[in-house]
Amino acid sequence: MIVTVANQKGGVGKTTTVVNLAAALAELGKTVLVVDLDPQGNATTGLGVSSRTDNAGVYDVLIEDVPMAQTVVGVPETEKVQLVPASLDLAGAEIELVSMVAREYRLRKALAAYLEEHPTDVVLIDCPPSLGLLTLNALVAAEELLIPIQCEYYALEGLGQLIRTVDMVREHLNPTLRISSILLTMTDSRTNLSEQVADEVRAFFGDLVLDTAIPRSVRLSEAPGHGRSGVAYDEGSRGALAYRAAAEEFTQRTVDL
Amino acid sequence: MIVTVANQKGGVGKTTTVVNLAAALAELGKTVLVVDLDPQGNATTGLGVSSRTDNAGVYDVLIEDVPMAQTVVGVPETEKVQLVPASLDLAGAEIELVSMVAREYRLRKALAAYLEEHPTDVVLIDCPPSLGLLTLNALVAAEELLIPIQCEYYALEGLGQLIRTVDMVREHLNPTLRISSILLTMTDSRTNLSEQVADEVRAFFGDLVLDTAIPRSVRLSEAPGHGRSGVAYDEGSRGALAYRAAAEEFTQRTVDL
Ligand SMILES: Nc1ncnc2c1ncn2[C@@H]1O[C@H](COP(=O)(O)OP(=O)(O)OP(=O)(O)O)[C@@H](O)[C@H]1O
Ligand SMILES: Nc1ncnc2c1ncn2[C@@H]1O[C@H](COP(=O)(O)OP(=O)(O)OP(=O)(O)O)[C@@H](O)[C@H]1O
Ligand SMILES: [Mg+2]
Ligand SMILES: [Mg+2]
Repeated sequence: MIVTVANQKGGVGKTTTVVNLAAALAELGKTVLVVDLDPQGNATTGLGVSSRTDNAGVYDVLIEDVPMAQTVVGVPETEKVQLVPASLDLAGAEIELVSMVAREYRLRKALAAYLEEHPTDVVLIDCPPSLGLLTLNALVAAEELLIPIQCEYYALEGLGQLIRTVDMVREHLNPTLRISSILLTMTDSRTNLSEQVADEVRAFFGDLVLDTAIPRSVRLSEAPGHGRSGVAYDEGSRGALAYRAAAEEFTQRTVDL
Repeated sequence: MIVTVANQKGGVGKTTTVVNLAAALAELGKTVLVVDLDPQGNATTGLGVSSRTDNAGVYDVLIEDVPMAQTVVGVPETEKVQLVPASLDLAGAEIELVSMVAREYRLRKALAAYLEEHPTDVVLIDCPPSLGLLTLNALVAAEELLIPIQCEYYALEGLGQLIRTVDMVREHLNPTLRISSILLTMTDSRTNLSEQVADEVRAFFGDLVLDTAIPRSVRLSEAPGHGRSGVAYDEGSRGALAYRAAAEEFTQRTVDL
C-alpha cells in the first residue's frame, strides 16, 4: 500500500505523522518504506539519518534515474523501517523537473521497480508544504492520500486547493488515487478554536476523518532532536499513544494490511 | 523600507508576523503595504479580505504585467494598511514564471513603479513555505529580510539552506539584500526545547535576533477567524503586546523609519 502524506499548509504535522506512523506500523509487525520528498529533509533527520551526506537520495532517483534500491538505507530505531533519504540538492528538483519528460511519473515508475524486488507492506511518502512537482509526483505514485489537518483556522483555508489538485491528478494522471484518511493533529481540548476546527473538519469530511486525533504534546516535538520517533522516545506519552491508535485504525481501514 | 518575511519551513509564523507587524506599525503611525505572495492567501484572509474573488491580485502583477496600483485594496481594520491580495491562480505562478524573461525581477519592478506614485513607510511581503520563484521574487524585491524562527527542533534544520539562498540572491540578483532581523516565535518558557532552540538561535545569529520573542498564545491563532490581527482582536493579550514590542524594536533598528 502506497500512502502519500500531503498538505500544502506548512507545519501541520506531515513529517511527524510519517515518522510516527512508520514507527507504530513497524511495532505492529509491518515492513515500511519512507520516502522523504521534502528538501528540508525533516523525515530523514526525524528517523535518525543524516541528510547532509553525498550519498544518493531521492533527488538522484527523480532526476538522474538512479534505481531506488541504490538509495534505500536502514534507520537506527528499527530494521522494519527503510528510508529513501532527502538530500540538499532536492531543493533544485522542482525547477529541474519542469522540462523533463514524464515529469509527474518519475517517482511512480521508480517505486514500482523497487517494490517488484522488495515487497513492502506500507510506503509512506512525506511531502514539502507546496503543490509543486514534488508533491505531484507523490500524488501520482500513491494509491491513498492521508491529509493531516492542524486544528487551527489557517489550516482550513487551503483544503479547497488541495482537493482540487487531487481531483486534477485523479482525472489526468492517476485514476486510482483516493483520499483515504484525514488525521486531526495538534488538537487542544482546552481551546475552543481546536474543538471548532475539529467539528468543521468532521462535518465536511465525515467518515474519512480518523476517530483518533493527535493531541499537542511537547514530547513529540522533542523526539526529532534525539533522532527517534515520538513513539520510541517516550512510549507512554499522549502523542505516542495517539499515533499507535492511529496506526491501528489505519491498518483496519486499509484493505490489504 | 521593503521587508520580506521568509522561511521555507512551514508553519513558523510568517503570516502571523506579517499581519501583526503591519497592524502594530500602523498603530505607530506608519503607512504599510502588505504583499501576499502565498497561494494559500492566509495574509489576505488574516487582514479581513477575501482571496476567493476574481479581482486582480499579485498573480496578475507577476504574470500579466498588471500595474500593482490596480490590485491594491484597503483592509477593514485600519486605513493605514493596504494590501496586494493573493488569489487562487497564484498556485500556478511558480511553474509559469520558470520560462519568463527576468522572472526573478518581476515583483521588484512592479513594486518600484508603485512606490514612485504611492510613497509608503514599510512594505511587508509574506512568502509561501518554499524557496521557489515566488520567494525568490520577494528576496530580489527586498531591502531587508526578517526570518521568523519557531522554537522547535525541525525549525533549525532548514536555516542553512535559507542562508545559502540569501547569499546566492545577494551575489547574483540583489546585492543590497541583508538579513536584518530574526524573530523567535511560539516560544514556551515552560519547555526545555523552546529555551534550547532560542539559545542556539541567539548563539548563532547574535544581535540579529530581536530581543522581543513572540510567546505561543492562542489569541493570536483565534484572530484570523475574525478577519482581524491579533493586535486588534485582543489588545491586552501576550501575543498582541509582544508584536507591539517587536514593531517598536523593528522601527528602531531600521534606519529610515
Ligand atoms: N502533536 C504534536 N504536538 C506537538 N508538536 C507537534 C505535534 N506534531 C508536530 N509537532 C511539531 O510541530 C512542528 C510542525 O510539525 P511538522 O514539522 O511535522 O509539520 P510539517 O507539516 O511536516 O511541516 P512542513 O510543512 O514544514 O513540512 C514540528 O516542530 C513538530 O515537532
Ligand atoms: N505566537 C503564536 N502563538 C500561537 N499560535 C500561533 C502563533 N503564531 C502563529 N500561530 C498559529 O500557528 C499556525 C502557523 O502560523 P502561520 O500560519 O502564521 O505560519 P506560516 O509560517 O505563515 O505558515 P505557512 O508556512 O503555511 O505559510 C497558524 O495557525 C497560526 O495561527
Ligand atoms: Mg515536513
Ligand atoms: Mg503563511
